[in-house]
Amino acid sequence: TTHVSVLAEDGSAVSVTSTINHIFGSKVFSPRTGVILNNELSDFCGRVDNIFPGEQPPSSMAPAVLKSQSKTLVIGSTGGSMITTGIASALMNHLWFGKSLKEAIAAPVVYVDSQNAVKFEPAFDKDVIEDLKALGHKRETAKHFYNVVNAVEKEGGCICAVSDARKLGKAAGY
Amino acid sequence: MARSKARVYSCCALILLCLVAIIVCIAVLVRHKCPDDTFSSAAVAADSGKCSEIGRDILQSGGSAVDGAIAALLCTSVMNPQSMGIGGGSIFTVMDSSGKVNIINSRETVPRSFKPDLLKSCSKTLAGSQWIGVPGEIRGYEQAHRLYGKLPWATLFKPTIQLAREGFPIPQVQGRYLPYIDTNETQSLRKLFSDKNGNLLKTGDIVKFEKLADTLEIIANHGADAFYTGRIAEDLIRDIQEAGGTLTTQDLAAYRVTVTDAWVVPLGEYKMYIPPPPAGGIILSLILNIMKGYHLNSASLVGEQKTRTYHHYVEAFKFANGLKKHIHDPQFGSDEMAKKFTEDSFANHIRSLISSDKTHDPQYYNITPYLDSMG
Repeated sequence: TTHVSVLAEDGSAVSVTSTINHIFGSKVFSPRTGVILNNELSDFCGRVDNIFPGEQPPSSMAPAVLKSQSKTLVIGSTGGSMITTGIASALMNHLWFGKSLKEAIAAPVVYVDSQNAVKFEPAFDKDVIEDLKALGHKRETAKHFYNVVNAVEKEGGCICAVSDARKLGKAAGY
Repeated sequence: MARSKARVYSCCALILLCLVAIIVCIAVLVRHKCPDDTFSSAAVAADSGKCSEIGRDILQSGGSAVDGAIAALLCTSVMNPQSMGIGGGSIFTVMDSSGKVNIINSRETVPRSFKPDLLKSCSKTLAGSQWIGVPGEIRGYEQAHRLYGKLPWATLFKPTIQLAREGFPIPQVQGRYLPYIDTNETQSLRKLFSDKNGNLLKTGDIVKFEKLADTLEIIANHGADAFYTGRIAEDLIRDIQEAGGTLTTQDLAAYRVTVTDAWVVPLGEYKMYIPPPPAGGIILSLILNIMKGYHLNSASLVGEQKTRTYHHYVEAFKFANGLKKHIHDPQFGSDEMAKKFTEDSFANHIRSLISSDKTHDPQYYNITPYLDSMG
């Protein structure tokens, strides 16, 4: 999955999340066309009992645009079930905890998996981890963290664009 | 007499001119200078610097935000082919210059014929042709460009076609995932990332996507229909069927994008525009609505408060996990319940179930275990 955030000169914005689902999707390649095919139907697993021709599988994708009187924030994340974690963490850190967009995106996340086990990104606050375990949360270790947030924000005529360092991203503008 | 009058007038005009010049200089100098690491006109945030730059260049040459996004996505399909490409699907949230927000949904769909006991294979492997959905990606670009494009369609493809044809050093992130396809079942894909001696390429080696470049060139010159009908469609379906897949040319020809209004969720001073189900924006809005009720600020991350804040956050996600079963394609079931998730009253109810000093057993969150996906 990838996310692209764009803010143009006229104030228009695009937040778009695109995917072939898992790493290299279905891993089926079409040598005649050069296309790598998705495995999107696996997103029905564990979520529904039946599927129907033409139906779209459920998704965590949430390409968002936030607009206030004075600000525009274009944001989205990749990472399957970790998409919600990535965006929620970035938005809370930026809108409520007062961090810059760059710091907010970089802030280590805590992910609650489908079994309600709690997984912490490596740089997460150790004391908080211990305290949460003491409250009874089941801690597990995640092999990978796939959340990658890319965002662009316009405030007071200046535009801040941040591509997540987790995927070695880099934004560009003028 | 007359001569001295003329002299007075020309002095006044000169002084006036100087005044105007000084004002202009001050205005230019004081002009709102943006801090170093920000931009004053436009910006693109994509997964890689190269693709952000390609998107920016499109904007700078008069392209719309959608033009920039499409060019950046096409670039990402070769910079991060493990993540996305024209064999997948996407969801656009587009705000025009008047502030109107639309959703363009080109997520994949179930083909007409599919493995009857497909869902029984969930616990086995999630790779293989049985999991392929009808790709919508290019139809999504076509619709977005039709509604919001400014530059010619073919222009958006040029930078990526050049990259794919000329080749480029494999970026570190792409190189990290190449070992994932070093298996017997993925020989066809492995060949794409192998040198002429059959060795798997690695970070820094030059990779080319010549066949994809040909396909992109045909789409650039003949439009999206060239992918969904005609020769490319036949070639794609032939390869999928040779790999055991069930997609047909009818599936490709019948694929349709949906364009809807965005769902709007108030969030403090902001309005948050998100796509409706089957996207996951409603779960995001539920989490944020639950958390905003704790009136968080920078002090919420200090001392004991920090643990309490993250305890509430984890509890909110546990409830959200239990509600994910209500996210489905609205064309195949009501989205009334989903709409409820975006309401403050629902978030207030969930928050009232959160204990500040303990967590609970799974059934308390009424959850339905489902596979975590990583895509």
